[in-house]
Amino acid sequence: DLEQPMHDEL
Amino acid sequence: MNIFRLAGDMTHLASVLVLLLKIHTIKSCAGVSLKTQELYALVFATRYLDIFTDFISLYNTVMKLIFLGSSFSIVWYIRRHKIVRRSYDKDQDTFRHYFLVLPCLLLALVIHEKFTFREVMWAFSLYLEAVAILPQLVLLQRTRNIDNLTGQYVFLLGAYRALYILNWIYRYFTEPHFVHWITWIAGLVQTLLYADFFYYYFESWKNNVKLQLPA
Repeated sequence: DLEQPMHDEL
Repeated sequence: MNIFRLAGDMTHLASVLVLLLKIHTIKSCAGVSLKTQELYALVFATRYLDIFTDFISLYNTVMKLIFLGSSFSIVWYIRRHKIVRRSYDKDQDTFRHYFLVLPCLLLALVIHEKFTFREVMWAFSLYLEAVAILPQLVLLQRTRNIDNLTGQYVFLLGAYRALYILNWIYRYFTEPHFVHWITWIAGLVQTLLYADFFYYYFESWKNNVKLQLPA
């Protein structure tokens, strides 16, 4: 499945 | 990383440092809403759940630790510190901030990027951050003379999210598939809530008079 959406912002 | 986002993070960092400086040096939290500080501590606690599982960069991890540490220590100072707590006007800081938490949680359960615990908490933290300033703005309306540090704190806190909007515009045009509607709309609502504060803050700066928000 789609890997976890990566949140790269604070 | 782009200049808008770096400026946003530095402005956000400056806002928490201004507040910590005020509370730690003059041992006073007059005009500061404990409720807004508690909401922000909750925002960071629910947003940075991945701090130990996903390593993005040293910068990212360090900033998360700073925001978590500063927000919880500010809450501790206002609640527990024997001198600071005396300057907290709890009968003025009466916004029912628990009424903000539940709707944000329900909204996050309905609107999120992915129905996982982490993503629901992420959306919750964005919705909560958008409204977290409300108790502070209400308190400022009730506080007759707003001291400079508190005014600067609120200004910097609003400015950081406005800079983030520029960052999102920049990333939208420079990175394919960079679309985060939830973050964008929450961030826009958050910044709009500061609109009238920015107006009175700018007016007081331009006319060199004490900042006062109309009741």
